[in-house]
Amino acid sequence: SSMFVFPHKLILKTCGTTTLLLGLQRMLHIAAANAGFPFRNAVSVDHVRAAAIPYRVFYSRKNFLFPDKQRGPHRSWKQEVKYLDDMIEGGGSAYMVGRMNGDHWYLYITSPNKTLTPPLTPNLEAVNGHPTPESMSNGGSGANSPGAHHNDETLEILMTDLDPEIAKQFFLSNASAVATDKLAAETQEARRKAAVSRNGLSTPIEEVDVFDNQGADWLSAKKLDAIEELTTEGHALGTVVSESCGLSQVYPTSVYPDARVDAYLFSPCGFSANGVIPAPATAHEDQHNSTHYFTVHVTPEPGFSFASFETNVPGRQNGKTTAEIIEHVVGIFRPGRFSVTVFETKGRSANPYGMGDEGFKNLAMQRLVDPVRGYRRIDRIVHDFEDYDLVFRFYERE
Amino acid sequence: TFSPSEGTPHLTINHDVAADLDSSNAFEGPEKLLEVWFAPSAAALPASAAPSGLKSVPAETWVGMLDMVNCKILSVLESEAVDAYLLSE
Repeated sequence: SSMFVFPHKLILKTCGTTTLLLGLQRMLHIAAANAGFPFRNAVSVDHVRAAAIPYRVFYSRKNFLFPDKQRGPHRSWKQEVKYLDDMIEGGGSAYMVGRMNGDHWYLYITSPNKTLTPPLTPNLEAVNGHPTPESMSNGGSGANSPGAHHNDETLEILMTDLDPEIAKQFFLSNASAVATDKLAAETQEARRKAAVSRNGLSTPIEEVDVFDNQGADWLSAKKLDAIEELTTEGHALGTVVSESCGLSQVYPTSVYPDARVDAYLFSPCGFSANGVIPAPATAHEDQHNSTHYFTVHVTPEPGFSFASFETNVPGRQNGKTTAEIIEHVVGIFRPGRFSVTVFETKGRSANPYGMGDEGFKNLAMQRLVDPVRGYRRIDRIVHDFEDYDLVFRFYERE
Repeated sequence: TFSPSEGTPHLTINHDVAADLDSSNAFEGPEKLLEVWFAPSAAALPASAAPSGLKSVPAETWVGMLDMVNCKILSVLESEAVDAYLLSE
């Protein structure tokens, strides 16, 4: 599971039988009491019922594999919608997208709360994430566009029936072996370099005495501790798996130098990773000083294998296009079937790349029909919301 | 010596939780995703809000909310614009 906390929004994505919606009331209270957002339900913010007024809410999920085993309001979509409607003043709209007798997807969405739009005077004192005149006029919510918000694009890929051989990578036993091999290779290389340093020439690895002083140094207690940690600790193994499975190459540091991935391999299996991607300095003006995220969760067991990938890194931001990202991610897991949802602000890219509206529309239409090699597209559904476009696609392996 | 730039996110691991996790009973892959916005953008926080909005809330304050969800914090990747929490389950 993962949580992303921005100054103005919170994203919580939870796996298994977690009771995500049961945390909503407390989340709204914290936003009021600890972050100072406008609240309702109480006279004082100190009252436990004081709840921040959301600007807008999105809730979504794929259909569960085992809905009867879920807890709380998550036993059915109907209960989840009722829970959200009861919690959020004014309620929202609930949708089911995709085939009812297949891998469909649910969405609950509220309209922007126009009472929470900012005052008409732009805040000009801003630095480091606070408003600047540029940000206010560059897709930010500004004074002249009540209810508008920053450009926003979220891509989510939900994959089921993963290739069993690929899925093995996400078991601790397998990852531990990979980590041990990696360490052995690194140690051998270090010994070779030490031998070269001693002899002044390249000594074949097999001729280096592993029990000489240099070898003893390498196998010191400190090194053994490092080996123990790398081959058993969840974060260390998560890093090994990120690199070996190809995930770390989705947003490579060669393109995103400040990108950082935090990954964890669960015992006996399962994998989660969060990535934080500061925009490269060479990105378009519109992307300056913006930071994006991606998150990955994997349940590798045969019979109910599943992997998800979600990102809000804009496609083409000096790196891969959305279609290339999809192919890369699908190539990592090789699922039997998968859905892709792209959720983006209307007209978000009309200008950033220097093309006119017509050019952008053509590009957008092209993205709607992007094929994925090795897969047959089964569904393509477009939803035209008030200020967002949603494109849902579903694929099966050929 | 590697010197991260100012923009490089910083990782903190919660070893107390991360050391002994067991996911043997996990069986449901598909996640629930909730996104709650309290302002239209980071540049448009209301006057009453803390300067960095939700990011000013310390990690320990989220623990109670995450307990209700049945998640625990494994690690936090902090950056200027967003804090990424890796959670159990």
